[in-house]
Amino acid sequence: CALGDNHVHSSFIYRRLRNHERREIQREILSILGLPHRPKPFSPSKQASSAPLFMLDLYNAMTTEDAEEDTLLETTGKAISLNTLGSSRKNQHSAPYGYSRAPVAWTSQSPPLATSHDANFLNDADMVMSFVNLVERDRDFSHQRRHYKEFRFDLTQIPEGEAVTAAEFRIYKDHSPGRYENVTLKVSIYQVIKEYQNRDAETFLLDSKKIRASDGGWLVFDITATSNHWVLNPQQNMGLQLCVETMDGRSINMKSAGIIGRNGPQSKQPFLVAFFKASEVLLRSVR
Amino acid sequence: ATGGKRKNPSRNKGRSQPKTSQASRIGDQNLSEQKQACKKHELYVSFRELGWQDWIIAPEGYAAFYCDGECSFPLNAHMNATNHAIVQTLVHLMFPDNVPKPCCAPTKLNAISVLYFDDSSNVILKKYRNMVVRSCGCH
Repeated sequence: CALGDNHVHSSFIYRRLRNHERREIQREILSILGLPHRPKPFSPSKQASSAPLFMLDLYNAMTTEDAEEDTLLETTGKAISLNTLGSSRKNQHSAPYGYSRAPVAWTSQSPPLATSHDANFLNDADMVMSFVNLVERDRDFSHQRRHYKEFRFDLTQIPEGEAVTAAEFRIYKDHSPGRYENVTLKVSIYQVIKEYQNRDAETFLLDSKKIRASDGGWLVFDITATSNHWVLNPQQNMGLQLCVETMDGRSINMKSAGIIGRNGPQSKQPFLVAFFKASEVLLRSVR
Repeated sequence: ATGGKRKNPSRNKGRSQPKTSQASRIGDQNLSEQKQACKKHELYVSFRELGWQDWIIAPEGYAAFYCDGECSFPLNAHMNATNHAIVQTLVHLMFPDNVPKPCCAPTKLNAISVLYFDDSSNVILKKYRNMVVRSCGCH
């Protein structure tokens, strides 16, 4: 590969371009990528995380799958499914843009990407987006003395013509030593339906998981229906609420439950990831 | 990048020559076949050289490839010609001034994936299907 790489890296800009030539080339390639202009994200180090490392994992899986499909199609004419994802992990793509990835920390702790459930979404997806968590207010006590975290994601940035085929909310939970050592906890995610000034918001339970307090790892909640609803009705997107309770219904403080929020390490911050399928053939705008 | 090559006069000579006998024409075409048979050429688009490292996470660039070369009689196996191209070639031999030769074009296309930040720093992994030439042939 290394040899191939060198061979491939022939520079296509043979001479110093004049500014307008460079701009023309950039505009041409942006239109091939279906982008009206070049994005200007604020610098990665300052932003709230949208899980670039997780997405890099998906990118590796996707490109490895394409490469294997090509070679297999050339040799046997048969397509393969993503179930070989596990093998794809060996070909990790190094993170070229200064993302110091600790492969052991992330991959061994990374979300359960290799589940066939994810693999199917990735197989079908034309696009996958992970969204920046816009707001996170820890309310230690709500009016009804409930600990909860709030999250909000802006789904209006989705390119036209893309339909959500699956969406997940992922949050990391460290094992929580101490007094909850042997307790079973219930982590629940709610969609905020309506907010009030002086009392708790009206919420709708989307998903919940029972876990041992001593466990650690990623919790994945399916919020496909809610995401589709928000895409169609952006004004009704009032975010999510996550709360942790003991089995007898006592609300627990997030930190003692080991839930990692916005202030955790970038590789463990909560995020929403959505898988899309293009609902129509996108044509380049004619110039 | 191939612009200069396409304009070289020797390449056009075949076309502007006065009509000659069939045999010499075939000789000519052999010559054109040696010139450049239809094949895949490399064009590497480097996001890095475009100064896009701040918003494209991966890849650093992609091999875009393009198809270029002659589709002249005889079309033999290595040109990966379609049946239609063979008919096009025969009709061109009969009416060279009216009917063009078959052209060198992609016969198979590949997808590429690009991982990048959008304006709100969300991360987008997009698969562009039918994006990159995998093989070329005469059509």
